Amino acid sequence: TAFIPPKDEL
Amino acid sequence: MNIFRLLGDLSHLLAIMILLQKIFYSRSCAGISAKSQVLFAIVYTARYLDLVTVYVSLYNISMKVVFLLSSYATLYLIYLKFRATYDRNHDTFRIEFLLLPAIVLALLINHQFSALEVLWTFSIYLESVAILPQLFMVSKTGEAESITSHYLFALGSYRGLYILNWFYRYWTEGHYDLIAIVAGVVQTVLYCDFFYLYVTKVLKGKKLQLPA
Repeated sequence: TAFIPPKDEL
Repeated sequence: MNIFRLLGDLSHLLAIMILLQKIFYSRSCAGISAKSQVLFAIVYTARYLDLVTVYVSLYNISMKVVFLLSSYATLYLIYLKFRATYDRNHDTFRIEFLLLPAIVLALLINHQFSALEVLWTFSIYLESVAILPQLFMVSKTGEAESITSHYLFALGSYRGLYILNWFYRYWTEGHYDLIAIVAGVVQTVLYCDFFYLYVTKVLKGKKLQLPA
């Protein structure tokens, strides 16, 4: 599975 | 963080504060769709589960906590404290027509088929249409108090500013998130009719009234 970066937007 | 993102977040925060203080000081939730508020509480709950899994920044955590707590505080005011003033006869939008498609779409179109990611995607899709019960209520009664109009304007501006944030991030970092962008555009488009009425009527000191 691809790495999903942490989401900065709220 | 860029200026569009910051203004978007502040606009979102302002919308929530306007709504809470309107209900609290008028001791009434007349004209407010509880169904939209329920959808927003679901949106934030599904989206901010990552509070316990990843650390982004103190700003990120604080805003998430504020959005979560305020959405539940709003529900408390509408359903418990001032429930006698809740205008349920005009709040008749069927939210299953929004919830079910958002669930199906999130299961089909997501970045990764994992619980957290699907829930995040669901929250993005649901948020884009969560205001519909409120807009439906305004169209049904044919009018909105000015304070409700200010709330809707601030809430609508937030995703619009987020679109500028996405442009900026693509421009400067090459980073983009198609799901958030498309849903954000849909969300903003839904407000366009309202924005027009807001600028042409409310800002000129008139009450927001729809033509019969």
